[in-house]
Amino acid sequence: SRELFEKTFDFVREQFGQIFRKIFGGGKSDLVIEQAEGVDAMEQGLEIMARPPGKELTSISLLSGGERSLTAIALVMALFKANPSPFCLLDEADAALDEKNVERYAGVVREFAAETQFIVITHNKRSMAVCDALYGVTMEQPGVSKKVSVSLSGDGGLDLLKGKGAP
Amino acid sequence: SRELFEKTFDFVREQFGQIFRKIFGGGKSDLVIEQAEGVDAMEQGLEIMARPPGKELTSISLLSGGERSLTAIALVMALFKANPSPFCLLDEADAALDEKNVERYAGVVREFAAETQFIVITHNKRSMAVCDALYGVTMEQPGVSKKVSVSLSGDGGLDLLKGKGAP
Amino acid sequence: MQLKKLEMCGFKSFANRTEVVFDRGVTGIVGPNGCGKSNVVDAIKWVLGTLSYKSVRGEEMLDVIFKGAQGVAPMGFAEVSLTLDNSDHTLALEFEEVTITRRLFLTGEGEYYINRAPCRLKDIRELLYGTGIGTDNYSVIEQGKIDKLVLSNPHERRLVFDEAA
Amino acid sequence: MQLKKLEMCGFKSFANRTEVVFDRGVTGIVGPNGCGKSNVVDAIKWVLGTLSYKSVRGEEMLDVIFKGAQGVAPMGFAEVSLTLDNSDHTLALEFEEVTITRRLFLTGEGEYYINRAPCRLKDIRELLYGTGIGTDNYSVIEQGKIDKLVLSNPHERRLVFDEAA
Ligand SMILES: Nc1ncnc2c1ncn2[C@@H]1O[C@H](COP(=O)(O)OP(=O)(O)OP(=O)(O)O)[C@@H](O)[C@H]1O
Ligand SMILES: Nc1ncnc2c1ncn2[C@@H]1O[C@H](COP(=O)(O)OP(=O)(O)OP(=O)(O)O)[C@@H](O)[C@H]1O
Ligand SMILES: [Mg+2]
Ligand SMILES: [Mg+2]
Repeated sequence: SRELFEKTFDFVREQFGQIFRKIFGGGKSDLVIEQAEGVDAMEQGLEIMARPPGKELTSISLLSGGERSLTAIALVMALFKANPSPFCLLDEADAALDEKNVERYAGVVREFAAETQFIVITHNKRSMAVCDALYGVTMEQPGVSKKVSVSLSGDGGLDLLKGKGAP
Repeated sequence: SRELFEKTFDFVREQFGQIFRKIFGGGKSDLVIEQAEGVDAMEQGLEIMARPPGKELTSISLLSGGERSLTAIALVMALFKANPSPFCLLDEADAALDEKNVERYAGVVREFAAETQFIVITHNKRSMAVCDALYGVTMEQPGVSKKVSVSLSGDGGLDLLKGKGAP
Repeated sequence: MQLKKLEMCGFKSFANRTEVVFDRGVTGIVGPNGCGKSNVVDAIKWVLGTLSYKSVRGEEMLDVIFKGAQGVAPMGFAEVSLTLDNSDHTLALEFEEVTITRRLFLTGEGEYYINRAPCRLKDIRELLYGTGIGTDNYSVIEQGKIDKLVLSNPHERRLVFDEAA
Repeated sequence: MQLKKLEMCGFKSFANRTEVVFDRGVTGIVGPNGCGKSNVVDAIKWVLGTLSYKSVRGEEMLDVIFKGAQGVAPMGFAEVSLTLDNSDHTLALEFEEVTITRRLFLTGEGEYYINRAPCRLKDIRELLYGTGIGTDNYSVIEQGKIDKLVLSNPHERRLVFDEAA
């Protein structure tokens, strides 16, 4: 129904703004329903505005790879606030992030993990550091995957990171 | 002309096979001209086969993110051997690679740098280690880019990596 | 509602029966390139009833069956089971724990089970419908695709939003 | 044939005149997210005559002009110059060194120069044609797009190959 949509939309929009500012340490973001001629309100497209701190507003295509990753994560978390999904699978969502932004990404995952179960695939130690449990996947026998338990401090974990355990 | 094409194709195919095996430490790769019905030879599509060492041949879509990156790099270098481009720009081509594969990627770049000028954008220390010169790009003044010279050993370089120098 | 356990056998590179237990909070999966991490994500998508072989990176659905490796014979079928904690009855079943199983044979035949009772793929999809569990929404961010939500066109984005709302 | 020097002024986030010197071998560009590294790649593509605002991540070509920042006024034009070592005369000119300059004003007007002599964009593109210099080929791997070559359909891949051959 239209009312439900508008109510949810305003909530997501507000959450997106807050989470964006937290992840970026400032700046501004918004969600805007397009106002195209002759298109029904329930069919209008959705525009995303994102302005990192200190910068001028530009179209989202001009943002850097890392900035787009963080913006996407903020939007996904805002959608979760409105409509919590029981779990969230993030496959190398931190690939484009520099070290400082991986910390921020990991902080957001940690915070939302109270209400949502996260499964995070990563090559990055800082993302691993916020995990409650770590599994390693290796191929001791070429072509055949094997699961191993991993702890960050043990050698097994670090070897796994270095690419050992791969054929 | 058709003869020139076939001659180049065979050369690229052979180079692709060699470079793939070097990067992966084994395995097999191939380039295949499709044989679709009723399509002119000069219009046929190009298939890529890639089988990492120890694994069974599967379609390229089933390869992992890191395996696809390395396969793409092998193909690009093979094309360069056939038709050297004066320079090559690689923007975070190592983003999906684990540490061991970044070493291999960096090794291939180093090797081809004798004949081709490389400009490599990276967040990874091992890729930086094979650079002859390093430039840092920062934004001391928010929204305004600034170039600085960087050396790996100095603190400036390491700070740049950690995301300092960003607003 | 949360995931408890994933079991894979003959699914992609997981030739041998492999069990992954999920707890509350954040579970990390790490390892070298090409070792099977994203295959775990594919297994979860698959057992939750995806119809699209592309969503599991294949060129046909049979691609999910272990094809063999050096000195290892291919398998005749792939099987994945996912056990969920249903104590809040998010799934409209009286069970406190629900295990969904999907199997695919080289012949192309599929078998489906909910708590070991045979059912159709349709039943699994209908059970999950509207629960927020399922992988055609924003709860799975695929490798290399995090940009997609942000760079997609306004109408696609609107569809994702409507589904969330 | 190699790149010698890139100069940017008012191009995207490079508000101030910035010079980057390239030597033989491998030059690395590093720095935090969003600071301008990929903008350097865009500058090279742009000065070599790309016609597509999408290839420089814009929604229109005017997007390459510095739009201002906190407390910094926008610029009225963007300018990029690229100096190449032409001692092997890869470019069909008698000069040992060739500098290509492209300028775009907020009015939409463009100016183009080869070694400071005004020319048309067409002249720059024709000069580079067939030299392997240029960015519609495989010599530029864009961020997040390394998969593209490998996952593209067979016909696109054939076109890339034909251009290489
Ligand atoms: N049906 C199958 N049978 C055997 N092996 C398969 C099958 N399907 C996929 N594979 C193999 O699984 C591997 C890919 O695994 P996956 O994508 O999970 O890697 P990953 O751990 O995510 O790596 P990365 O860090 O590079 O993303 C490939 O080498 C592929 O050949
Ligand atoms: N015309 C413009 N005026 C001002 N700033 C611009 C303009 N065009 C792009 N930018 C800014 O440049 C930044 C992007 O820079 P760039 O893509 O080079 O980052 P990067 O260093 O490659 O980062 P990453 O490591 O995340 O890929 C964005 O913050 C964007 O807002
Ligand atoms: Mg993966
Ligand atoms: Mg970039």
